[in-house]
Amino acid sequence: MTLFRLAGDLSHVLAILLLLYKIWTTKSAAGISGKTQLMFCMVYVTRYLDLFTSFISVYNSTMKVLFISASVATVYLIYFKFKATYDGNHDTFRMEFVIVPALILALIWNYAFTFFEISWAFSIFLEAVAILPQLFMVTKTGEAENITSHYLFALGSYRALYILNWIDRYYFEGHWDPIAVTAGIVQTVLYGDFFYLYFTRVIKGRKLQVLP
Amino acid sequence: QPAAASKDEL
Repeated sequence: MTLFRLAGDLSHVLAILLLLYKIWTTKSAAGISGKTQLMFCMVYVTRYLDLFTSFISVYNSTMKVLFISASVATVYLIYFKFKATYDGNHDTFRMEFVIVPALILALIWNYAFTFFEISWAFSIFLEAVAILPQLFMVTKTGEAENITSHYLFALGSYRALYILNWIDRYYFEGHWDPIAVTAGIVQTVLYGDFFYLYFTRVIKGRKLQVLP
Repeated sequence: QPAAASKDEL
């Protein structure tokens, strides 16, 4: 495992825990897109179907269980426990606009036309665009709370670090996964505007506000 | 080296 990969995974865990911490301590899901979280839940479930069929390492299995359970918990907090605080009126992105294309692409581009491989490819493609409802919501409301900004930064950094990991693996192991790399680049590019705002505003102690 | 899925990754 490369250092970039480890840093990426830790960034991913940090993002998920930051979000849970924010919702739990403020007892509020305000400013959080339930649709994005619902799609991340779909991403983890469809990707980690191999959890009980192929063992890779304790680290691998632990992380998979952590991602699935934290994601289910997040969805539960947003749609059930703190439902009254969920800002559904601003969460207007249509999920089918990304789920259907991800599914069609997975049926066309996969490593084998089997249920597991199509499910895996679908998960990779859906993950790349699952953040769109959240970014759309930030744009629509014009701002994001600081902890939401930190969450988005950690989540965006995770795939960017994976790109460095893939470059490393290509050079040193000759390993190359075109589906993950393509989706990973798209995913990172989607955070471009946000990264810019994060560095120019949040880091300087201001709230993240989208200019009109 | 054939293209392969990074199943060891998360």
